[in-house]
Amino acid sequence: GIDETLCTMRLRENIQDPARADIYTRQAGHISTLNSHNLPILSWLQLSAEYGRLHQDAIMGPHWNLNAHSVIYALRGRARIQVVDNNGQAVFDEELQQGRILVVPQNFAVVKRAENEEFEWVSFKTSDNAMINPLAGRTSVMRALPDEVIANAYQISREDARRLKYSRKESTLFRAASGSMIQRRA
Amino acid sequence: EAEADRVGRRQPSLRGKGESECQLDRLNSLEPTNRIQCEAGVIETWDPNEDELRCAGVAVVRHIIEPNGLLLPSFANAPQLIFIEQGRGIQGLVLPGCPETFQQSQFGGGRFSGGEEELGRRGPRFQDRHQKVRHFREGDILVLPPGTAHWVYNEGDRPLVAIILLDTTSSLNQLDINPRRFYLAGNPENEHQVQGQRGRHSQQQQQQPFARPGGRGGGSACDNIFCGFDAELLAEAFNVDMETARRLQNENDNRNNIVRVEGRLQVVRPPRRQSGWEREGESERERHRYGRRSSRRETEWWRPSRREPEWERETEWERERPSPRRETEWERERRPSPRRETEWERERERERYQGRGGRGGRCDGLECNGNDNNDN
Repeated sequence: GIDETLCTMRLRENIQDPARADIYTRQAGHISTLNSHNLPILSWLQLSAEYGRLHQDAIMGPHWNLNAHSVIYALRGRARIQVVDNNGQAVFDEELQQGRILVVPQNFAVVKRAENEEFEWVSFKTSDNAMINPLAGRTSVMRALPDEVIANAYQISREDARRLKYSRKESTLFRAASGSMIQRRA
Repeated sequence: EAEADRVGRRQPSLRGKGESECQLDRLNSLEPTNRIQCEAGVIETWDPNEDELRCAGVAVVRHIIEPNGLLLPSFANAPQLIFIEQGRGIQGLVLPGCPETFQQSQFGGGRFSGGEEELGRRGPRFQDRHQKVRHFREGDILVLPPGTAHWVYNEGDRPLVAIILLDTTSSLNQLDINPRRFYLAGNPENEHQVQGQRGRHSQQQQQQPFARPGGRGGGSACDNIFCGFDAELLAEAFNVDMETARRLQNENDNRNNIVRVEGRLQVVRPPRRQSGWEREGESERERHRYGRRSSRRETEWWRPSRREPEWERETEWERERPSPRRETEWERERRPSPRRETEWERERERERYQGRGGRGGRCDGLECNGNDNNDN
């Protein structure tokens, strides 16, 4: 049975092709993931990978890695990245530049924002089926919570709680509003 | 120590940090060493650096949530088992990728695409929806996978007491073996912060291991994970104004991690009434536990020592379940006798199973998953 498994096993997969993107928005960019579901040998190695491209002024929303560490390597461009630990402290709040790596430990919250140019990265994750839990957007923790729980937790009105839940329609990649727009809404 | 950490993490069977970790001359019973007073409850923790706990590779926490208290959403770096010692409540578990299946019927079952404009247009007709909410009561064990956020609300009339075990040496935890809790809301003191661990509040705790009632007295420190993000970035990510984004950071909130809900918590949830299936399941379980139920007489050893409080007793409405109708003589006579399977049919059935599972009719695991006739 060995030659039917090891010898013929698929060992290569291109994840840079936008046509195979798992998450795609025309305005913000795309993300492709490679895990043991689409490359089975990764289940042996307990590793997976993610390729992402953020357009200028686009955001990969705040999220945490549920079951893996993540090592981000900046391929092209630069992005502002914030990483937050369990004490609510920003343990990284800098620009990640091309050619550098950043280790994001499991469960630490992270957000990426492409500044003045496009940002491309590849992340290596230490689980064959790495999962993220987004904090904002259509598939986020906020959407999963009852609005009354949000209202009580953040001491805001139910109307504001609903805005927190439903204002962002996209799931992971967002087009950032310009600073002036945010100020105007404020 | 770092090497032992690494080895322990990769090999879940290796509990504790090093070889000498479990060489204990004497075992002690342990009391909680840290107590955090919250607005509507108390969080007590056992020092995870105790020899016994380090040997076992676990951490233990006790939550006491007052009636109408809400444990704010948080997640931990380790799998958790929670035993409900007393009380009842509801729990919301946030599983990534799962849909918001609990929704108001006024919603019309239609799709809601969200968005600020649509929210405004719908106005007061808009109803909430969220992920599944689960009821629990005394004696239940709740399971929490690592990294999964959850919240708890005490909807009973007496304090809810929950004992929580965190398996910090589980292979699912790829961080170190220190228990870590990540708060999604509030401005809580970190319940797992121990002496010597770096962090903003460690010095405070050394000086003052038992916090004052009512929290930290309006300190401006902030512990939830939104605090580490730039408010402007949060406003952009959530597509909300700066003020709402700042509220996520709860900077001047001194209620700690268990807060009091004004009125009752209004969430979409099914009634607590037991279904017929559950009743059947319970009686089945009892039969296994106590032997033949029909002939069982109540004896001292199994009778609960505590009288059921009013709110736990079955209501009149719950008692009104239909009694099974008995078959009449007329119906019994006319009931068709079951047709006997022919040899040909038996052969066909055997072939079908063998062809599917390839194991003499057994169909187990992934081998059968693709077959549309398969129940699993």
